[in-house]
Amino acid sequence: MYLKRLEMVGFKSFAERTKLEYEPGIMAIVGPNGCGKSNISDAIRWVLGEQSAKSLRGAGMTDFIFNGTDTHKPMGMAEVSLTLAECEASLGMEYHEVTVTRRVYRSGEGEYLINKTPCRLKDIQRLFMDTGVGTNSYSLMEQGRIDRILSSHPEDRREVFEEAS
Amino acid sequence: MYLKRLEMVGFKSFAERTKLEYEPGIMAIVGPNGCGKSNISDAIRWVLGEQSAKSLRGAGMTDFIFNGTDTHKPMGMAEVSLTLAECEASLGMEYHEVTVTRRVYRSGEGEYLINKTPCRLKDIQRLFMDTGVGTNSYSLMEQGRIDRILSSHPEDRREVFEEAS
Amino acid sequence: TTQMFQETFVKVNENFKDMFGKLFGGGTARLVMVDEGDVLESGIEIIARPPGKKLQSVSLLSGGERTMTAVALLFSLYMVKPSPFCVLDELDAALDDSNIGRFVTVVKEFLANSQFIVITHNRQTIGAANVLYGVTMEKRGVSKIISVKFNRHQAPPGKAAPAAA
Amino acid sequence: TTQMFQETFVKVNENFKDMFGKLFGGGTARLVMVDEGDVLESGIEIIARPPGKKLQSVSLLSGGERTMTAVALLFSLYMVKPSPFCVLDELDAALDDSNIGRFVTVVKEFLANSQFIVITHNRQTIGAANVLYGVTMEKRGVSKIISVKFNRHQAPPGKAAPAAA
Ligand SMILES: Nc1ncnc2c1ncn2[C@@H]1O[C@H](COP(=O)(O)OP(=O)(O)OP(=O)(O)O)[C@@H](O)[C@H]1O
Ligand SMILES: Nc1ncnc2c1ncn2[C@@H]1O[C@H](COP(=O)(O)OP(=O)(O)OP(=O)(O)O)[C@@H](O)[C@H]1O
Ligand SMILES: [Mg+2]
Ligand SMILES: [Mg+2]
Repeated sequence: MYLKRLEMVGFKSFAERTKLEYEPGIMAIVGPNGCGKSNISDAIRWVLGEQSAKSLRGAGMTDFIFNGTDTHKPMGMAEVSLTLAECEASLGMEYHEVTVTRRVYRSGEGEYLINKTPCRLKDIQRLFMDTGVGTNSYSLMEQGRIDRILSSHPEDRREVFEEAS
Repeated sequence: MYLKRLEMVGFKSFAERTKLEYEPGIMAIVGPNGCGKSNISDAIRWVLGEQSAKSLRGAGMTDFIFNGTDTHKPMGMAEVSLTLAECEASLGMEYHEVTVTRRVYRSGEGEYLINKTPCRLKDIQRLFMDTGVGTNSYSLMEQGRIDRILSSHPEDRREVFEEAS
Repeated sequence: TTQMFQETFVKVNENFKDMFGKLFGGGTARLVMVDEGDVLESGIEIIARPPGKKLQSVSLLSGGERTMTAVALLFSLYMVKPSPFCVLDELDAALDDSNIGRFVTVVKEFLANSQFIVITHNRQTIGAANVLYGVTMEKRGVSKIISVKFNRHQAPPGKAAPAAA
Repeated sequence: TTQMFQETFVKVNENFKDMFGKLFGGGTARLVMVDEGDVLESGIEIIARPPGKKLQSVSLLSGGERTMTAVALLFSLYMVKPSPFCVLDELDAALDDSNIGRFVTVVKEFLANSQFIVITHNRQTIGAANVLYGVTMEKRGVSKIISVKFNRHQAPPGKAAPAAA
C-alpha cells in the first residue's frame, strides 16, 4: 500500500485545487516561511480524522477553511482527499485503490467519504486499523514536536509503545 | 558597560580553563551538535545567579560540574567568572571593571564573589538592578524557547512587560 | 495484553540500541521500564550516552543530540510497526551537517518499506530527495505546488528497488 | 505602578508595530490588553498579520512567522530596556534565508546599544559576524574554544561606531 495522491481545495492557504502525486524515493517539500508546507502535513492528519483542531493550530475546524486574502475572497468549504493504492494486502479489500475524503463547511458541518460514498469517521478508522495509517501513529511528526518524546513523562511515553504493540 | 570577558573551568563540558573575550560587532558561537555552545549560554545565566537547575537542563547544581569522560576524570568544582567593563555609568561604582564569580562543589556548597570578595547572591542581584543584566531579562534567549512568548498565556506574558517597566 | 506489550518493548529496545549507534556513530542507549514489576502500567525511561561522553540524564544533552536520540526511538518504532508513509516536518532544524548526513542515510534505508515526505529548508536534505515539491505564494496568501523531479532510479515501496542513486 | 506599566506598554506597542513591519517587510501587528479596564492585572494579547494575509490567531502562523513575530516583540522590549549584552541561542533555526537576512539587519542596528552573542549553525548568520568562537571537542567530551576574527571596523558599544562592515 502506498500514498498515490493527496488533493485539496479550500484547506488553509490552499485556496485553489492542489495535487501532490506519488514519486519514488524521498519526497521533499520546500519553500519560504509561511508558504504552506506544514499546511500540507496538517491536511494529511486532518483527512485521516484528526479530531483536535488545536493540534492542527486552529481553535475550531472552520479555521481550516481558506479565509481569504487581499486579493481572494474567503471560501465556503475545505476538502482534502487522500488516495492509497495497492491496498489489497493491507486492507483486504476488493478495491485496488482507496480514496478517503473529508470536508468541512462554514456552518461547522463536516463530511467523510470512502471512494465517494459518505461514511462516518469510525468507518475510516476501522478501515485503517493496524495498517499504521492514522493520526495516532508516530509516522506524522509535526514541526517542533520531535523533542516531545524525550521531554514527556515516562507514563505518557508508554502510550506510544502501546500504539505500536 | 560591556561584557569584557567570560571565563570558566569545570563547568559542564568545559573541563579546562576557557576564556571568551570581547570583540566589537556580532560574536557568533559555532560548532557541531553537542560541542558545548549552549553550555556557554548556560554558564552566563548560571554566574548571574540562575536558581533553577532545571532551566539549565540539570536536576541539581552539582550536575554542572564536569563529570568526566573516557579520557578525563570528573572534577570537584565548577567555576564561572563574568567581567563587565566601563561600569561607572551603570553601576555608579568606583570600579571601572566588575568581575562576578560563582562556584559549586561536589558537596553542593556554592560561593559567589564580586571582584574576588565573597558575597551573597543578593549582593549580585542588587548590583545589577535596573541595568538589564540578570536572569530575568529577555536578553538571554535559550535554544528552542523563542516560541514561548507567543505560546504562553496572556497573564504570563504580562510578567515580561512588568520586568521591562 | 501484557505479553504483547512486553514483546514489543523488547523489540523496540533492540532496535533502539542499534539505531542510536548508527545515528551517533557510536555510544550506547537503551530503554528501561521504570517499574519492572508492573509491565501493565510502568512508564518508560530513556538512557542515552553519546560516544566518548559519560552517562547523564537526557535533559543535559544538546538540542541536536536530543533530536538524534528522538529520531533513533522513532525509527525503532517504525521497524516494529511500519507505516506506508511518513511525514517529517523540519526534523533537521537542530542538526548540524554531519548529523543530517547520518539521518538521511537512515531514511534511505527505510525507503524499502515506506514513503518519506520530508519538509525541510536544509540543502543537504534537499540533495537527498528524488523529487521536490516547491510550495510558493506568488499570489500572496494563496499556496501553490510546483514539482521538480530529479531521477527515477527507485521503485515504489513493495516493488523491487534497484540500488538507490 | 499602574502608570509606569501603562507607559511601558504604550512604548513597547509602538516599537512592536514598527519592528514587525521591518521584519516582515510589511503587514501589521499590535499588542492588546485583554482587559482594558484592569491595567494592574490584565494579560497581554498579540495580534499579528503578515503582509498580504488576513488576520487570524497567531496559532495559525507558520513556524518561521512565529519566530519573526517573537523576535519583533523581543526587540521591542530591548528598545525600552536595553541590556549591555544579549545571548541568542539558535534563534534562526526555523527561518528561511530571506528572513535570516532581515533578522541580521535588525541585530546590526542594535549593535550600537548592546553586544550580541549569537549561537548558530547558519551560514548567513555566520557571515554577518565579526568574530567566530568555534567550539570543538577534539578530546571527546571536553569543550575548547578557538576564536577567529574577521575585521575590526566596529567599536565597543557606547563608543562612536564607524559604519558597520
Ligand atoms: N484558513 C486559512 N486561510 C488562509 N490562510 C491560512 C489559513 N490557515 C492558515 N493559513 C496560513 O498558512 C500560513 C502557514 O502555513 P504553513 O504553516 O504551512 O507554513 P510553512 O510553509 O510550514 O512555513 P515555515 O517554514 O515557517 O514552517 C500562515 O501564514 C497562515 O496565515
Ligand atoms: N557536567 C557535565 N560534564 C561533562 N559534560 C557535560 C556536563 N553537562 C553537560 N555536558 C555535555 O554537554 C553537551 C551539550 O552541550 P551543548 O548543549 O552546549 O551543545 P551545543 O553545542 O549547544 O549543541 P547543539 O548544536 O546540538 O545545540 C552534552 O553532550 C552533555 O553531555
Ligand atoms: Mg512549517
Ligand atoms: Mg545548543
